[in-house]
Amino acid sequence: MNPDIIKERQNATFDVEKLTNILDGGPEKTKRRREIEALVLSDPDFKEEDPNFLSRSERYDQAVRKSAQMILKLREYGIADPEEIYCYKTSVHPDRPEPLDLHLGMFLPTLLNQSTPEQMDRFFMPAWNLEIIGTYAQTEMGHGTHLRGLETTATYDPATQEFVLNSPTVSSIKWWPGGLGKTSNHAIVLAQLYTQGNCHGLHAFIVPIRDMSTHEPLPGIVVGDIGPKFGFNEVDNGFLKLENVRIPRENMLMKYAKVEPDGTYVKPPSAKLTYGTMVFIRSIIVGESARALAKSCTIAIRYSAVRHQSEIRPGEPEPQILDYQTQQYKLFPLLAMAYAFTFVGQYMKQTYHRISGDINQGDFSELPELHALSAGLKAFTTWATNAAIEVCRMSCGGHGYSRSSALPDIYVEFTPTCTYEGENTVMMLQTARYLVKSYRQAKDGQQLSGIVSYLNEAEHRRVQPQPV
Amino acid sequence: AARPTVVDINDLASLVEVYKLRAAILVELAAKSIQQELQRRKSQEDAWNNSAIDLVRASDAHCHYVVVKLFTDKLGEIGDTAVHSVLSTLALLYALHGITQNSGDFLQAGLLSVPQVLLISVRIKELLAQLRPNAVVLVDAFDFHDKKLNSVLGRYDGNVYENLFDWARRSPLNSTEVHDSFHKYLKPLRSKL
Repeated sequence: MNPDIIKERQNATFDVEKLTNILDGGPEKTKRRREIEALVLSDPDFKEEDPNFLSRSERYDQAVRKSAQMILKLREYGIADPEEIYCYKTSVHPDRPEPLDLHLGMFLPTLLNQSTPEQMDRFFMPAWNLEIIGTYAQTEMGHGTHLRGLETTATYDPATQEFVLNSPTVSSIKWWPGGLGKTSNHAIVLAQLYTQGNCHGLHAFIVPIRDMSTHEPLPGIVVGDIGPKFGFNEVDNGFLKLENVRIPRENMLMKYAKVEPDGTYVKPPSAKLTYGTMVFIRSIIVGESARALAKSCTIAIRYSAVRHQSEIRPGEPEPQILDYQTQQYKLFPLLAMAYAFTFVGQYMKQTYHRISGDINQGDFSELPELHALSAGLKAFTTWATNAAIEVCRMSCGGHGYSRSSALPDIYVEFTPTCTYEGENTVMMLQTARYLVKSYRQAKDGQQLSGIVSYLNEAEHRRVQPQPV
Repeated sequence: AARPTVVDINDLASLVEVYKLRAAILVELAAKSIQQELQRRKSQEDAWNNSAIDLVRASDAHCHYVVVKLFTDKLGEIGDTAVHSVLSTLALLYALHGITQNSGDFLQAGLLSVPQVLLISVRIKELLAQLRPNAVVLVDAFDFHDKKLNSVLGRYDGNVYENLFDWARRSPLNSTEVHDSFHKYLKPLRSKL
C-alpha cells in the first residue's frame, strides 16, 4: 500500500463504511452488492482480455461471450431483482456498454409497460428467457429527438389484419439502436400509425428482424452495424431499413392505444404514455451521471494523493498535488457534484417507481411533471458530468491521457448521453415548456403542486440586494 | 412589493431559497420574452424560437435548484454526526460553487450583492481546506472495486507507477522486440539513403 494513501485514510474524520451504506441505501444493500460483485469478480468465466488492447470486433466478441454467460449465471443464481441484475451486469461489463443493454434496459421494460396480457405471454416471457433478443428502434438517420418528425410508417391493412411497415426515405432508416446491427432478432419499432386513411402519430410495434434459427435477416429487412464510433466499441449500434414488412395486428403494443380488427383507432389515455420507456431511461441516466462522475473523481483524487510534483515552499520535498489549492478547486466541487447527483439519481429512481405505480392504477396526474423533470435533469446532469470527466482527466496531468487511467474510456462511453435519449438542448426546452405552462397557470391563480410549486409565489416576490 | 432578502451564505436553507428565487425569476423572464415576441406579432412558434436561449437558461436554473434542494433534503435523513458534517460541507461547497459559476444571474436578479459574491469566493477556499483531509475517504466511500474501476491511476492501494509500467509492457506493440515495420520500411529506407 502506498504510504501517502495510508496516511490519507488515517486522517479521515468519519467512518467510511457508514457513508457507503448511505450511498447504497442501507448496510444490507451494501452487503448484497458486495456479494454480487464477488460472484462475478471471482468467476473465471468472466475473465477477460484487457479491452484496451483489443480490436473492435474482438471487443464485441468478448462482450457477447460475457453477456451470454451472464444470462446463464443470473438464472443459475436466481437473481431476478432489477437492481441486483444491474449490479451483476455492471460487474460483468465494468461500466461499459454491452450488446444486450437495450434488450435489458429498453426492450424488456417497454414490453412490461405497454403489452397486453396476451403480448406478455407471446413476447415478454421468451424475451426474458432470451429466446427473443430485442432492441428499441426509434431514432432514424434524419430524425432523433423530434419524434413527430420520424418517418417510418405502419399502415394497417384490415383485409389481412396486418400492419405494413416501411422506411419510405433514406433519412427514415432506423439508425443508432444498440444491439440492432448483429445481436437482436426482434426490434420494437416506433412508427407513424396509419389506419382508415388517418395518421395517428407514433406507436410501438414488435417486428421480427432475423430468423429465429439461422439468425439471417428476414425478407424485407435490411439490417447491419453502423460502423465505429467515438466509444461504445462493444456495442453493435445498427441500421434497419423496412421494405413492406408485414406483421400481425397483435404485434402493435396495445396496452393503451389500440387498433381494432376493422381498423378503428382507440386513443391512449395520455399521449405521453408512448414515451414511458424514454422517461424511465432518462431517470436512470441521472444516476449514471453520478456514477461516471464518482468514478472519475475516485481516479483523479486518489492519483492526486500519491502524485508529488514541484514545490510550494522552496527547498521542501515535492508535495502531494492534492495540497495545491488549484487542484482542490478543480476536484472538490466535482466531488460535491458527484454526491449531489447520486442523491438526485436516488430520488429520480424512487419517483419514477412511485409514479409508475400510480399510472398502473390509472392515475396519470404526475406524469407531465415526471416527464419534464426527467428531461431537464438528464440534460443538466449529463452536461455537467461530461465537462467534469474532462476536468478530472486533465487534473491527472499527462498520465490522464493514457487509457490506463480509464478516464478516456469513461469520457467516450459517457459523452453520448448528452445526445442520446433526447438531445440535451431539446430536453431543456421540453422542461421549459412545462415551466412556462406552470408559470401561466400560477399567474392565472391556479395552485401548483410538486416541485414547481415555487412558481405560485413568483408573482408576489420582488427582491432587492441587501448588504450582509 | 419589494421583498428584501438576506442571504446567509453558510446556511443551506437560505441558499436553497436563493436558487429557488433565481429559477422563478428566470422562468418569469422567459415567459415574458415569449409574451413580448407575441406582441411583436410573431407567431407562437417564432416567439418560442426567439426566446429559446432564455428558456434553456430557465430550465437550467430550475434543475440547479432541484439538485441543491434534493442534496439539502438528503442531509435531513443522515443520523451519523460525522458523516452529516462532511456531507453538509460538500453540499455547501456545491451550492456556493454553483453561485460563483452563475454569479451573473444572481447579481442581475438582485438576489446577491457584489460583496456577497466576493465573500462566497473566500468561503469556498475555506471549504476546500476543510475537505482536504477527507478527500480520499470521500471517494473510497463510493466503494468501486479495482476491477470495476479498471484504472491504474485510481488503484485503491495507490501503487501507480509500478503498475503503469506493467500495463505498458502488455501493449501489443511490445509483443516483439523489433516490430515488422522495421524490416518492411525502415531498414530498406536506410539502404536507400
